[in-house]
Amino acid sequence: APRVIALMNQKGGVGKTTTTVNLAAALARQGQRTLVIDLDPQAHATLHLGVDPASLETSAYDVILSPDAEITGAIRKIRENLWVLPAETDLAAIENELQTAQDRNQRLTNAIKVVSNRFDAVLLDCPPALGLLTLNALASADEVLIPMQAHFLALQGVSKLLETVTLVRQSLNNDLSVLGVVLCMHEKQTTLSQEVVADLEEFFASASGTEVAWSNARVLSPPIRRNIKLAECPSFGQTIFEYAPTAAGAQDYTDLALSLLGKAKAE
Amino acid sequence: APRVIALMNQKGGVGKTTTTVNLAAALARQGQRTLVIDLDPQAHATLHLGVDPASLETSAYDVILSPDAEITGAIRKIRENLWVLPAETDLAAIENELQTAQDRNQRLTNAIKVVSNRFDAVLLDCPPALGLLTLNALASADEVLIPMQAHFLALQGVSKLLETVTLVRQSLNNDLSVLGVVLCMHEKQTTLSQEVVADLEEFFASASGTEVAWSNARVLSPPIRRNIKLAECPSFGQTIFEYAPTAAGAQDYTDLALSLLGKAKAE
Ligand SMILES: Nc1ncnc2c1ncn2[C@@H]1O[C@H](COP(=O)(O)OP(=O)(O)OP(=O)(O)O)[C@@H](O)[C@H]1O
Ligand SMILES: Nc1ncnc2c1ncn2[C@@H]1O[C@H](COP(=O)(O)OP(=O)(O)OP(=O)(O)O)[C@@H](O)[C@H]1O
Ligand SMILES: [Mg+2]
Ligand SMILES: [Mg+2]
Repeated sequence: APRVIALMNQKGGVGKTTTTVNLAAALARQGQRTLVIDLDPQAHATLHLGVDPASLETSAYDVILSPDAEITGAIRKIRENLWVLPAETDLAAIENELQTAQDRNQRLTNAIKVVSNRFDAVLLDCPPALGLLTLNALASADEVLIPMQAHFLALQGVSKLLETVTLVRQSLNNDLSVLGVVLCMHEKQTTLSQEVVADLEEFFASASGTEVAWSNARVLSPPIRRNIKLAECPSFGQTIFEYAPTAAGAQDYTDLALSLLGKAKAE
Repeated sequence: APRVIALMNQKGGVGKTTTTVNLAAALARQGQRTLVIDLDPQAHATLHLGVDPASLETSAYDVILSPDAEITGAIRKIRENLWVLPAETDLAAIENELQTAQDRNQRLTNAIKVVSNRFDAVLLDCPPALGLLTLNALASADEVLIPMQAHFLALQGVSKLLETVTLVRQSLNNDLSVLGVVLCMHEKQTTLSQEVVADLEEFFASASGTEVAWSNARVLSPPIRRNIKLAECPSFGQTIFEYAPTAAGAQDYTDLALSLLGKAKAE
């Protein structure tokens, strides 16, 4: 069974897509058969990976909409060890279209089950919202990664996020747990980031040993440093490993992948 | 009549709040009687200005909800020449509560009319969405400012944004026009930002002389440089001018304000 990880944060522009794409690529390079599922109608992960959302015959939209959908046909191999279930703008309509469906929060779970034996890791790129698409992601995930910036206003959204994770854990998915926070666009040397990180670490430490969904969560290491290469490669439809393999961004996502696999950092 | 400016972008984390607060403060320091209206249920502009959203008796929520609402009572003076109509989390419910109201897109326009003679500038901080709150902002605005980062994925959202502005212009507010783009968190020396800026400038240049809402729009000057001080001051409930008056962020927002007032840059 694969490890299903939801990259979620209702706040926009925090690094969800950049992390989904480059962490998935890093895992693939470590030999993990990895599937990226793009759940954002903006289709940024799809674009980032060099797939044209306008050219798709089937996408995550069709898979979620149709209970017997052929997820197998919608998934495409895009790199060695890396597959994508792409998004398209129709996904924006899904909330309306599934309003009355009894199992509307479980559509993705059922679809993933069909292909789970083909993958070691499934990464779900969530939109910046706590709506139907994110709920489907949380319902099908084992773990939650929270990409965020170590900024003051970023902290404001965390409690609402954990509230939603808790709700899903209670009602839809008892196995859901928060793996931790991925610090994105990180500037280690600033007082602000040090204070925010200290805040987060203290928050997780005090949850340790309790019953909450984040009782085993931590601030993940390493933080992902601000690196313009990470902002450039989407425009070429490339991952950081193709665009700038020796850049700080490539190093950080490799080390993050190793950390998730329980391995030591690269040399 | 005041100049009513909507700071909008459906993309999250692009600098709307930072720009609304610090541009308003800069205008106030230039002698402009300035009102900030926080239209985001996250209430970040409210927090940024040192107002506790949880302590409010009346807020933007009450004003929009009640046609005869006492906007006068909800507005508070917070600095010399600077007032705020604060937000609170109840604002999240407003879309549902006004679903069937005929004039639901015009609530804010009517409220602003009540106080317009007291102000020279009214700045509207929009949430990262194109829903009811943003529509109210566009219906009551004269001009639209689009804060954004000069990144590839940031360009993807611009056409949808302009589509919405066009719709409002046609159906609700014929005087609505796009003033331009405010480049936030700008890194001038990178190839990426130079290419994105060139793209934007070409796009606006080709619209010049046409009938579209952005026919007089431009990339505003100066860009707002990435400056950690701008991310720190919200945690103290301060504007950049109180927190770090000699920082790059203070200089850039002052120059932006001067540019909006048609004046030359500061020395
Ligand atoms: N470490 C980094 N260094 C530099 N730029 C980065 C980094 N991480 C992300 N970016 C850039 O920041 C912007 C926002 O990142 P991204 O799109 O990954 O966030 P997101 O949370 O997926 O946004 P959304 O909520 O819109 O889906 C993008 O332009 C991206 O290229
Ligand atoms: N020029 C800058 N330099 C450094 N940090 C900045 C700058 N502008 C904004 N920030 C920081 O970036 C983050 C996002 O900015 P901001 O909250 O203004 O965006 P927003 O568009 O209002 O977000 P939202 O969509 O959530 O309302 C905040 O943590 C803010 O402090
Ligand atoms: Mg994204
Ligand atoms: Mg904001």
